[in-house]
Amino acid sequence: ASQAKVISPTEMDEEFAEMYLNHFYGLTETIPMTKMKISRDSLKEKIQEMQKFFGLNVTGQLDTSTLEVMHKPRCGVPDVHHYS
Amino acid sequence: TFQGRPVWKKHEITYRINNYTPDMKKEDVDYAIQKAFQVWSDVTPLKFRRVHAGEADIMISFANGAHGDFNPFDGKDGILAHAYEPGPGIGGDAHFDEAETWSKNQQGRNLFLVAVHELGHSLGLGHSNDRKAIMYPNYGYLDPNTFHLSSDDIRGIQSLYGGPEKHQPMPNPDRPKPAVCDPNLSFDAVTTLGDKIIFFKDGVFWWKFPETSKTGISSISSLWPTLPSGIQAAYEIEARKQVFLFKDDKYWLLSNLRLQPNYPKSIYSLGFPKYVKKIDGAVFNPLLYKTYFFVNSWYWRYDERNQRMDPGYPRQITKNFPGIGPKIDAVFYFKRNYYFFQGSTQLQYDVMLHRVTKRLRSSNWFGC
Repeated sequence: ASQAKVISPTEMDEEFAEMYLNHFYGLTETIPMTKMKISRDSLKEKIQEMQKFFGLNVTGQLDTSTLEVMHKPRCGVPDVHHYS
Repeated sequence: TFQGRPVWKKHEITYRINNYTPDMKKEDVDYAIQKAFQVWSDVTPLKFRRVHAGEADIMISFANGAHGDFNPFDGKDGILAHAYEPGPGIGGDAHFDEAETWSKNQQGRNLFLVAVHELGHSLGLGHSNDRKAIMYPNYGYLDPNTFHLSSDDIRGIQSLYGGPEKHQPMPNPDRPKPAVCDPNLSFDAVTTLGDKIIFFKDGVFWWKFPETSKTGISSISSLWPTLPSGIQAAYEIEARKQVFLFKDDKYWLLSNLRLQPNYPKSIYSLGFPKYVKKIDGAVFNPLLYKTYFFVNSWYWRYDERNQRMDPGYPRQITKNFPGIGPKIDAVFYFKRNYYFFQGSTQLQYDVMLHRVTKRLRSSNWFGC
């Protein structure tokens, strides 16, 4: 993986990443229904999971290479969890 | 594989193309889907049968946005398609996002490549993190003519269904399957291809380095996915690095091992009369720079320099090739000899002496 450039992701990036991680990595499945907000930790964990899958630098941060991979056209089947 | 390793419990699986994308001709969609299934059937015991009505195991459709499965498409780019693991109802079904621009080439999204991936899901494969695998989740264009499954894809699918039954292709094995030594084996077509001799039979070909004992077997579709199985004649013009392949009334050109665009072409463009429906064998003579085509008990001669059929043909094989015919299966040229294949027999024919000099078994090249 290319060197991940550290950036400050925009609100849009974060929102997109949450949707991506929710669809392909079951982000919200691990969060109890009573807690509405996604914690920083579970987000970091899922980013790491995704980075590991794609062979990226595992930083847990939304760096440029991670966002770049997230924006690539792809199959809609989740990478690590089932369709619900 | 998916969690729980869901698989089809049978080996004959039906599919139905529910609707078509307006981006492509219907026959191109049919062909892309059929070739995508063939990629998987070549490495497994699975057989796929298309149905045109009722519920098939794998229902294929193109859809926009929300399409009734709680997994709506997202418009152009992003998600291109999805498919469901083997099972009843929606299980096995493959959906393609109509908002994409589908094509049979590198424009937009190549339907064949996406279909190979989605059908992998339909058969029980999950996503691979191997970038070389077709089951890698992100789209990347590959030339469909040179496309082949990665070892990861093959390992995955064969862990679910096992390898192909006999006479089916195996991916890059070190030596030919014993079937090549079957005393009754006949070949569909034989040609040189660079430094190898290629023996076609159904969906596979054996290759052999003539000077060594090195041999191998590959599926036609693993190297050239858009080429049909059952090649009936083939010849090489070595100086041009060209190989022509014939099936029924069509022919394809391989140049530097790559299938050339704008093929297949009609054999009638070479000058054959309409009553010729297929070619039994073809051989290029580099000393004359002419190609002989064998059709039933007759042969034609084609001038490769002038690109036209020589006048005065067809002629009878038995009259002008003593000891050969009346009908042949295949023929190739090697070191000033033609090698004619008739069933399980092979005849070495000296080009200069114009006579049969050796009678061999067809499988003789494999040391059987």
